[in-house]
Amino acid sequence: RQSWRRASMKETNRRKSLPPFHQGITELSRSISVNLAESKRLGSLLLSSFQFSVQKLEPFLKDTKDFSLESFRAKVSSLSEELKHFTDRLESDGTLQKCFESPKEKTSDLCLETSVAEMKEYITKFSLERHTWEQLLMHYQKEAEEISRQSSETKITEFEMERMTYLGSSQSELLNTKPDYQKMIQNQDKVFDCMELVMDELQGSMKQLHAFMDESTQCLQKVSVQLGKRSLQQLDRSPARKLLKLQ
Amino acid sequence: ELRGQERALDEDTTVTIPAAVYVAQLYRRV
Amino acid sequence: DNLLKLIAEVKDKKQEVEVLTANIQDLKEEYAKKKETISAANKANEEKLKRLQKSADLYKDRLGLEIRKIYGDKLQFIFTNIDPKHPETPYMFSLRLNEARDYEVSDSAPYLEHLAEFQENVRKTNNFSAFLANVRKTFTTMVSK
Repeated sequence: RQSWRRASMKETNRRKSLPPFHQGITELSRSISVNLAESKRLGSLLLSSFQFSVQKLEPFLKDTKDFSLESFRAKVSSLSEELKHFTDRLESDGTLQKCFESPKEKTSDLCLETSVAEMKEYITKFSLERHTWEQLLMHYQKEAEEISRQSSETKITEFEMERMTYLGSSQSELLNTKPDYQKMIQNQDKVFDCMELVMDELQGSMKQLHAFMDESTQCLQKVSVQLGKRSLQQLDRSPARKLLKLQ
Repeated sequence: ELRGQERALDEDTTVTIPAAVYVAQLYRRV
Repeated sequence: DNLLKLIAEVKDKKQEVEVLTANIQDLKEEYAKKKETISAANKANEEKLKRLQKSADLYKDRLGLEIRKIYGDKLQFIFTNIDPKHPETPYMFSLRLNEARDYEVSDSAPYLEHLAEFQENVRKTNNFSAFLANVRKTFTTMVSK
């Protein structure tokens, strides 16, 4: 992003180099003596990095449940021993030394070299392009600043234009004779008010009718139940039998 | 004629109407 | 003497005529009263029968069921609206009281498989409603198959 591009910033705003992530880490390297061989220094750095990590971890773990400081430190101690053995082994078998040696393979891998050369070329090209874009951006920024300064100084003068000359379109006649729909709708306001009243009345009547219908239904149901009860009292227990017996 | 009418009335009262009543009652039960 | 006898006879006859006339009058009055009573009773019965017939028609129409008393002291139950394609087609069976005064079903048209089972149920429960409902259901199932 532009804000991150130090080259695009002005002198006063230009950001300095990023600070190291942890200051303690650089101290780790400095505490190792430069008189030691390179491989030994690397081995020491590995060990001291482990020690440093443990040191940073301990305060966080102290607050966790069921944490035992003694067992943690015992584990750390045993792991340090293991790591020491491991680094010694790496040193003795020459693995650490290989990290500092330049490749003995003098015979060049043509493909690799070509690719590397190509990459370097692209990098140069993109750097030049980037520089050109930056210059273009700065140019437009200056122009934009200039325009905004000018616009704030300029006054806006209003003047009315002749409609006819302004429109000058083929549809101007049609547009000019367009009816005023807003007015037409406003004129219908009274009608709408009346309609609203009528609708309200109708709604009220419908509600009344519904209420009457419900009442009538309930009344009829009651009467039906009453009549049913009455007729039930007079029923014979076995009308079929009586009917069959009747000569 | 009167006796005939009496007989018819008697039949209605003792048979026809009760039968119709039983039928109606049976329908009601059903 | 003969004349006196004749006069006496005529007097008797006249009295007899009066009595007979009175009797005839009484009989006429009695006849009129009876006729009136019978007429009123007939009218009342007619009204009652009319109402009963109306209710029977209503039930017949609503239930799709006609109940008839037929020859042989049997009740015939005739169902309609069984077959949706031919709603007027009648489906029926008959019911009578046997010697043991129990319900006995017979003459089903068409033949109903479970009629005997329904007969047993109605003998136990006397529930005619369920009995006829089951018969109708069976008829409709037959038709749908």
